[in-house]
Amino acid sequence: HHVQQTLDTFFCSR
Amino acid sequence: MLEARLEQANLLKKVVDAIKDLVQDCNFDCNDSGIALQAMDNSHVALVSMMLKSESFSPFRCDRNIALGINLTSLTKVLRAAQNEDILTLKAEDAPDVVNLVFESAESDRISEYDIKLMDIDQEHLGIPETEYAATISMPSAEFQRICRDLMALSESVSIECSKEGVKFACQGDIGSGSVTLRSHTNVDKPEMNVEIDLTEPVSLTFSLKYLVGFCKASSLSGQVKLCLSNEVPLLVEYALANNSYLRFYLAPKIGD
Repeated sequence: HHVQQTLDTFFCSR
Repeated sequence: MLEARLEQANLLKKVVDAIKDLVQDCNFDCNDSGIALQAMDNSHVALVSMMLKSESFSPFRCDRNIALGINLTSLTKVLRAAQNEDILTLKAEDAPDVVNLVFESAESDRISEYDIKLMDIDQEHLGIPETEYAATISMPSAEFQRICRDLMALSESVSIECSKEGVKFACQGDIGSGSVTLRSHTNVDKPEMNVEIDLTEPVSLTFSLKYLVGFCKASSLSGQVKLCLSNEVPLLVEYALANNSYLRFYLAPKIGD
C-alpha cells in the first residue's frame, strides 16, 4: 500500500 | 479599513464553494495588494492558497493589514443570499469584530447587507519554496475533473506519469485497472481545449484521488487547469483567475508500495 506523506515534510513553518 | 467591490458575487461564491470542504476556518489576509488566504486541511495533506489581487476589485481600498478570520460554513450561508450577478462589496474596520457583505442587484434596486462575526484564528503559515517543476501540464479543467472522477471509481490513488510520450493518469484497484493518456494538442478555434506539456525530465508520482476530485470543484472558475510536478515534491494544481488572481492547491504525494 502507498503511504500518504504530509506537507510538513516539504514546506517550512514561518 | 477594507472596502473591496467585486463586479460579480459569482467569483467569491465559486472560490468559497471550491475550498469549503477542504478547510473550515481561515484567515482572509487583506492588504493593499489584495486578499489572500492560505490554509491546510486537518490532516496536513493538502493546502489551499488563494490570491485575489486588488485589480480584481473595483474599487479596492485597504490601508493596513487586516486578517479576517472567517468560518467558511458561515460565509457559505451568507453567500447563498447573493445572486451570481450581484455586485458584492466586502467591508471591515481596522480592528474588526465583523465583516460586512453588501449584495446589490444590477437590475433592481435591491440591496442586501449581512455581517459575519469574525473569529481569532491562530493559523500556521507555511513557506512554500519556489520550485522549478520538472513537468508542467496545462489542460482543460473539465478534462482533468473527468479523469479524476472516472479513475476514482476504480481506486483511491492515481499515478501521474509525464514523459516525452505525454501524460498518463493510471490507477489499479480491486476490480481492475485503468489509464488515460493525453498528448500535447492545440485547438486553434478553442484554445481552452489545448493540452500543453512542458517537460524538462520525466516524472512519476502517486496521489490520493479523493483530494484531486475535491480540488476539481474549482473547475468552473477557469477553463484550464495547470498541474506542476517534480519527483518527490507536492503537486501544484492551479486555476488561474482574471487579473493574475489564482486559486492553487498543493497535495503531498504518496510513497512506497
